[in-house]
Amino acid sequence: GTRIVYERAFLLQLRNSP
Amino acid sequence: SVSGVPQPYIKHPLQNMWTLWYYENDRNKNWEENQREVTSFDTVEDFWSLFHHIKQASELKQGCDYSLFKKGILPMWEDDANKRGGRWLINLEKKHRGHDLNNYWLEVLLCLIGEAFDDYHEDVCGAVVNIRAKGDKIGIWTSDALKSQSVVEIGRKIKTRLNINPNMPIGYQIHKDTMAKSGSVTKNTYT
Repeated sequence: GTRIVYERAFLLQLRNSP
Repeated sequence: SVSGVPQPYIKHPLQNMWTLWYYENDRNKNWEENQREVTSFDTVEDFWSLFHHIKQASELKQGCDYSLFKKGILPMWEDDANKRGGRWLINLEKKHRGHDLNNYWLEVLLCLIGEAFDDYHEDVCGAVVNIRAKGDKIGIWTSDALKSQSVVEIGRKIKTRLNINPNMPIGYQIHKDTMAKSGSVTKNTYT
């Protein structure tokens, strides 16, 4: 099946999202 | 947006729902009463919202823990998901509380929620950070100590992501050994 994987940089980018 | 109409912000879903636990040592209560479920989340945004809301690990009092486990897995050896498993243990020197502890703990959280362990992520249960006078510890818990390839690959990934010196070994301890130990040292089944 599929799996949702997030790169470290992407997770950090979302840190200050609204 | 292309049409000029504002689009609703859609949160980024995680593969798993995760539950944060907080342990504070109250000698008047038993272990289970001291281990409190804080909240669960299943999006990146809700993770950050929670992370920004709570104290950093280095700000916790001695004897406290944070634990992050997949929803449904209790942060204890006896849980069905943990009882055949063990943990990779990162020991921190007292002088490294603060910067290193917080950085390591955040990195571990990002590994968990981001599903960083590739094919072995099914074997990951969660992680615990213990704030202790004699030295803080971070443990990454896996479900089956006999799955050696899985355990070793998870350990390798941890060392890489935490930027631990290749010459500095980390040890994996089986929960059964930790439970049964007679002294202060548990043997490492893998390093």
